[in-house]
Amino acid sequence: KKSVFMQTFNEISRYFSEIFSELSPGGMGRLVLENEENPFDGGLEIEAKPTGKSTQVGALSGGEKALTALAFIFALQRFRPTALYVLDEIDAHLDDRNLRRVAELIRRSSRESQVILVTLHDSMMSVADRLFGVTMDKSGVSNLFSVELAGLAG
Amino acid sequence: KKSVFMQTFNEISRYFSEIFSELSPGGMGRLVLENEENPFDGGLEIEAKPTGKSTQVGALSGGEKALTALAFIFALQRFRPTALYVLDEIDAHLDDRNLRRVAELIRRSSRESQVILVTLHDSMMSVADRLFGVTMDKSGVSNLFSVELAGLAG
Amino acid sequence: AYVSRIELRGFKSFGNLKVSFPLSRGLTAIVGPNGSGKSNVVDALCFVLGGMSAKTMRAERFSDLLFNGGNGQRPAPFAEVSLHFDNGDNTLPINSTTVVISRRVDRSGKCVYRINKRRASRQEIVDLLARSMSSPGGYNFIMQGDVDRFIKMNPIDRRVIIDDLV
Amino acid sequence: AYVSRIELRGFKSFGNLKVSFPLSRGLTAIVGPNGSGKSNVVDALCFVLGGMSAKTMRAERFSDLLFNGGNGQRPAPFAEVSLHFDNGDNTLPINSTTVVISRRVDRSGKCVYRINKRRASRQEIVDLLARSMSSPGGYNFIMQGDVDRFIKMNPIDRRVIIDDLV
Ligand SMILES: Nc1ncnc2c1ncn2[C@@H]1O[C@H](COP(=O)(O)OP(=O)(O)OP(=O)(O)O)[C@@H](O)[C@H]1O
Ligand SMILES: Nc1ncnc2c1ncn2[C@@H]1O[C@H](COP(=O)(O)OP(=O)(O)OP(=O)(O)O)[C@@H](O)[C@H]1O
Ligand SMILES: [Mg+2]
Ligand SMILES: [Mg+2]
Repeated sequence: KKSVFMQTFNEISRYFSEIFSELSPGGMGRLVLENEENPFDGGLEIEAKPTGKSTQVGALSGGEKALTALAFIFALQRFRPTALYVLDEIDAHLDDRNLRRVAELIRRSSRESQVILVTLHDSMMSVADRLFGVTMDKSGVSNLFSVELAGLAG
Repeated sequence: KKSVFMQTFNEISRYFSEIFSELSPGGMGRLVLENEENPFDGGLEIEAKPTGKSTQVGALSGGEKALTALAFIFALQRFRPTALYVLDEIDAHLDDRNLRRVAELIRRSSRESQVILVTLHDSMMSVADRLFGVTMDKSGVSNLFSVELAGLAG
Repeated sequence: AYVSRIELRGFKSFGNLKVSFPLSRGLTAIVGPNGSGKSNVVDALCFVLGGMSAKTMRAERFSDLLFNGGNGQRPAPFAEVSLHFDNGDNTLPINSTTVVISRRVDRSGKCVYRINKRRASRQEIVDLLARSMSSPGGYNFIMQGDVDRFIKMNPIDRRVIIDDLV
Repeated sequence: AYVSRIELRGFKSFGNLKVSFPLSRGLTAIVGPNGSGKSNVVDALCFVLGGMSAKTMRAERFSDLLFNGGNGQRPAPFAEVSLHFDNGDNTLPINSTTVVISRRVDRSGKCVYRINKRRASRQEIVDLLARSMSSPGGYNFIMQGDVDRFIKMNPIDRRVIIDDLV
């Protein structure tokens, strides 16, 4: 039972570290079991050292915590891939540079899987193949209009 | 005891409604006591009808909830004004138009009070008199540089 | 297989007129002002893929998913969402290049699923998509606010996430 | 009166070199990448204005507020923040056009406040600023994440906010 857990944990752990270095180049992140002997007696900690920083425990900024949480979510997705991903405003708290890195990662996944992404940010919109614009009219009805982007921006 | 509470509540309630219509022009918001006879037996509900929508109870979107919460916070501030306000990333979840309205409201308050605003958004930066840029260097030290803006953009 | 088109009618803020939109095989971005209906599109996807909890779609009960008439319009008698799948690669075990999955719910909360117009059970829909798509405990749907929950998560809950994936 | 300048030394990510910056009488925006130190400036303001809870400044204890040496630098022996107030309008009851309030904390957690270089108690600082500034239960400091707490607030807690302001 523990060995099946460890197999799963090690795989997700590997994905997390890979994704973290994609999102924070030069940084390093890893998943750590509080109790390696008996995982079920402890929790799962995240050690994250963003780009260019010495190891810092519990001293991450708001945006760094958001980026780290995203890397964890993406690792879970990579462990159990599906044909469709739906992501609703996953990019609050991120600065321009982190937004662009997350956008780039999502763009790359969208070559293998279908991705629907809700966002308020230009840098996220700009990597889309198609834009869905939504507006609400005076009668309280949502109107959708769809624009093909692939091939426009290149 | 109740009358002192009602006096405070009514004043804050008035500020909330004023601020809500500034942030959501054409919209309407009000504070409602669950128990008007005995306020201390109930809670304080917020009724918010954003621009161009019929009354909707509990059906606000993420950004509409954020804007409503901001209006409540600003009403508390207007009730007990101070010479200095410090606001750290109060603008996540807001779209461009709501960002600009919040920025405008903050700009106006900064004529009476001193305001220090942390933000990741251009539309918020653009109403500042002075910009403080912060970066972290390779040795893990934050460097600040300050730029006078007033008179630049006009 | 991928979703080539989504159709909505009477679902949340999508009014009484049926609307139909193509989706990209790759990345589709949904954009628009606060309160315009972006997350309602996400709720529609949850709904048609067999979502069992009205609360996940930010509704008290399933009847709240019906268009409520907005500003002076007629409330919808039912809410319906359809997904058109391009099954050119035959990853869906149905002998058809296009597979249309739909779900309709009426005011009483009664629900009808269809696969290519034929009535089907929710389990059939789930089985059909299981190999390619949403494992319900899965993380392929990240709803608005989920990232914040992950940020605040304590180490035990985080480990339990791994337990559940084992 | 308003804060014309802030000085920091050894406070959180501000290193061993003393840094000094002018602030606008109106609106100053603090900008920069994630993790650069923007919220640390906010913590510095909390600190010098008499903040009593290290946790509010995202530190386990007050000694965590000292610059920890970052990447290969010497850790700071103390953390110090000073605010220069322009008292031209005489709203601060001190007979001086400039009032400098500072607070220094060392590794042991021992704290020294000063008003224009003279040692002062925290209460003196609080009284000095009370009429113009931070009432500690006040809402003039909105920290990162506070808006989310207000969004999730239940009606009773929201009413209690009014109770506390009465
Ligand atoms: N059953 C319903 N009938 C009509 N309108 C509804 C219904 N349910 C929700 N709405 C409306 O949908 C709107 C919310 O839409 P939604 O949450 O999708 O916005 P959003 O675009 O995601 O905004 P944000 O960017 O702030 O997250 C609200 O105005 C609400 O009144
Ligand atoms: N005592 C300390 N000594 C050195 N560095 C510290 C200390 N305390 C915190 N830091 C560093 O400060 C950084 C966080 O800064 P801060 O929270 O101000 O970022 P921020 O600019 O607000 O980012 P965000 O936009 O993500 O909110 C972290 O890298 C952390 O390592
Ligand atoms: Mg939304
Ligand atoms: Mg911050």
